[in-house]
Parts: sequence; C-alpha cells; structure tokens
Amino acid sequence: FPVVPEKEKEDIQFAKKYLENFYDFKEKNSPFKSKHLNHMADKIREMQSFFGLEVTGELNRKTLDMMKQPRCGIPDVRSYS
Amino acid sequence: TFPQSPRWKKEDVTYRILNYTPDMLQADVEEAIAKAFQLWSSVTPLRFIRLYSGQADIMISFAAGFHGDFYSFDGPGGTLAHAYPPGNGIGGDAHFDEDENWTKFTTYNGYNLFLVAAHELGHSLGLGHSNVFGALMYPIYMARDTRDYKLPQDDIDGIQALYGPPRESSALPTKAFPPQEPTEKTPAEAPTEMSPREEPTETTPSKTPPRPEDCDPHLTFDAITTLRGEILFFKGSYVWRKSPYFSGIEHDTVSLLWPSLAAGFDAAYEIDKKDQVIFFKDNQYWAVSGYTIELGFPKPIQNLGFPTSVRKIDAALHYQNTNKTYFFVGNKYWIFNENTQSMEKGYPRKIAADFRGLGHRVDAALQKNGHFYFFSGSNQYEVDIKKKKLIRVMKSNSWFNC
Repeated sequence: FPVVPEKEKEDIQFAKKYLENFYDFKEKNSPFKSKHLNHMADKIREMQSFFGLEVTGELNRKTLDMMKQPRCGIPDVRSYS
Repeated sequence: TFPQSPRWKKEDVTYRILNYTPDMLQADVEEAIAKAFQLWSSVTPLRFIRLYSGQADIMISFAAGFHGDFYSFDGPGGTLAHAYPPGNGIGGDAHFDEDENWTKFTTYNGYNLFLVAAHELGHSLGLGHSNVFGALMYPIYMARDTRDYKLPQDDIDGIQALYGPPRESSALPTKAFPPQEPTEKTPAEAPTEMSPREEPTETTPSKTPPRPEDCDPHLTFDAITTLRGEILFFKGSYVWRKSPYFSGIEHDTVSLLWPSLAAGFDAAYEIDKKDQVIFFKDNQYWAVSGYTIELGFPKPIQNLGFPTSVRKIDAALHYQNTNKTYFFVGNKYWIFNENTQSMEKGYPRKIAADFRGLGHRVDAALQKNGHFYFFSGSNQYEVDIKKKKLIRVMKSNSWFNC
C-alpha cells in the first residue's frame, strides 16, 4: 500500500535492523557511500527474492510492509551461527 | 536446514517446559506444545518424551527482552520466538517472547502458541526457513484455523530429508521417561489414545471461481473502498486495485493482503483521517490499517446502532467532508456520525426518497472527489451529493479504462 508520508527515515533504520537480523547485513564503515548503499540494496534484493516480491533492491512499500510482519527470530539465510 | 544440516542422531528426543506464559492456562500451554511435537512425530521416526526436571534436549521457555542468549526479544510484535538447531547446551532450545499475547485459538489480537511452537520446533529439529508461502517453516506468522491443521507438504519433505519417514510401528510417540511426577498425566501419554496415524493428505482447496476479466460487461462488485489514494474493488476473493500513480490495474487476492480475513466482503469504506479501512462481512466488521488488523476486531454490526433485524449490510461509504458514513441495506439507508459514534436520528430512510434515480439495492458504494458512486449489478450511478443530483449512469467497471 502507499506509505503515510512522514516515516521515511524511521523506515530505513528499521530496514537496516531487519536486514542485520535476518539477512546477515553488516554495516560496513566503507568510505565509499555508494558501495555501502549497493551492499544494502543487495541484501534487500536477497530478501525480496526470498519472499517472492519483485526484486528491485529498493525499499519500496511492499518490501517494508513485509518486513513489518510478525515473524520468527531465526535468520532467513544460512549464515546463522 | 542450517549450515552442516545438524540433526538429532537419535529417535527419542526429550523436551522440558521450563516456565509458562500467564496468557494461557498451563494445561493449554502443555497441550499446544504436545500438539506441535505430534505434527513432527507423525511424519518421522522421532518420538518426543517430556521431562519434568533436569536437562532435556529441547528446553522450552517464555522470556521478554534480553534473556541471556544475545538474541534479545523486541517487545510486542516483530520477533515472536526463536529456536536453536540440534546440538548440546542451548542447541534445540525454543524461546517464546513473553511480550506477545499467546493464545490457544487463532484470534486477531494474539498469536496461536501451537502454530508458533510448531514452527520453532521445526528449527529445534534442524529445519531452516522455507520461502514457500503457506509452509509452516515460512518465517512470517500467518494466522490460520488450526482445528484440523495438517503439516504442509514442503515441511514434510524438509523434515523427512533429515530423519526419513515414520517407521510403521513407532509412528506414535508413546513413552515418557522417569523421573515423572506420579500425579500428572503427561501429554506424551495422551497420544497413545489417538486413533492410528492418518497419512497426511493434501487438502484440496475448495474451487474458487476464476477472476472475471477486467472489462467483462457483466462485472459486478461486492464492495469498493479507497485506501491511501488507491481504489480497491472486491469480488469474492479477488481485489482490483486502481492506483493514482500507476497506469493499469493491479490484481491481488484478499488472502494475500489480509491472510486472516475471510474473503467475500459485503461492504467497505475508508476513514482516511484514521488511516483505517472498515470491512463488513455478515454481521461482523473489522478495522484494518494497511495490512494490520486492529486489535479488538471483529465486532458485531449492532455496535454501530443497527437493529438486530439487520443481519448484514449491502454497501457503505464515508464522506469525510461531514465525517459521516452512509450505510445501505435493502431499499433503506442509515447515516452514522463518526464524531458522536452513533446513528443520526430519523434513520433509516428510503434510498429512493433521497437519491432520485436509485430505487434498487446497492451492491457497493464509493465516495470520491465529493461524488458518490453507487454500484448496482453491472451499472454505476454517479451522484453529486451537494446538489443531490444523478449525474450519469456508467458501467460498474468504467474505472478500469475499458
């Protein structure tokens, strides 16, 4: 569904945490901002592919809404340790 | 599965329930967990034996926030539970977030403990997440009716890849190890009274009719509402979505958007100030915000002030200029004042008396840009509500750019 406008920043923070928890996304202190964004986009793509969403790498509304569903705390990717 | 596909190297696996949630009776917690174990024992050679003291393979507990394993829980919603793959120590253990509202039955304001436990025990036995929508090991909670819940095929395939199919003779978990409190009857015993294990059979979904074509001239609708700028048209389990940002019509199903709502709405309207859409089916109504079903629903429509003789409503629309909602039932209509949360006096009135040209039953209604749109069969009537004038008659699917 379309987003209620003023929540963008909060959403990105939430998405980062989600990807850290469940898709082995590690915030890298890379000096290259674009590299960092690419890394996050890769993880978004991985998550979209897992849930059968359209794989865009973008934090669109459907992707964010899927992230906000109540769920199991085990990661979705194999790197669980 | 998990890296290196860990699994229990034995068929008798023990479990112990360390504590309970105050949300449910202890007996209901025990029953939910025993039923969850039964799902897996019925399709593998595994047997699950409950211990009442000491170290069991699978230690089950309820905890909130930080609980000592560096995977803190996060309060209501979000992460509901987690469990560890087979192994020593914490391996196999299942933790449930006590900040959730745990329920025995599937409700709209809680999480079914049996369903979540069955999922987590899948991890305790070595299964990872599945991306098959509807599988038990799908990572997102999906409320569903669990009365005769059957393990989906994807999960059966997964667990049998680790443990193989059940042995004929040991299909049922039968024993409980000592030590055992003499007075308590253990659930592990309980299943011995079960009838012999049925083969899991694929449930064949009841036949849903195919979605009508967008431009079918005879297309009719059950309910129509706006939602954050979009217009949603409902017919049975199908949803047509018209967005102001995209050309073309998106097709969804009710179960995809709101898995726990039954399809076949009677009416729907949006209160955009509250970011809420209200759905009506038979004598109940739900409030949703986006995908989330608001707590405390469904409620009976009598709460809105309908007489008990009204068992369902045909159509509804909300007019935000007056913050009033119009309900249409048969040849009459009511006006509900959202400010006072009560029906306006002097209603019901005859639809034909106030909406000339509309003498028949309304299937669905929509308010858009100050105009009311009444859908009756395959026709649609556009009314200028200020002038109370019928502007034109169109086909119901004229919104689909046919």
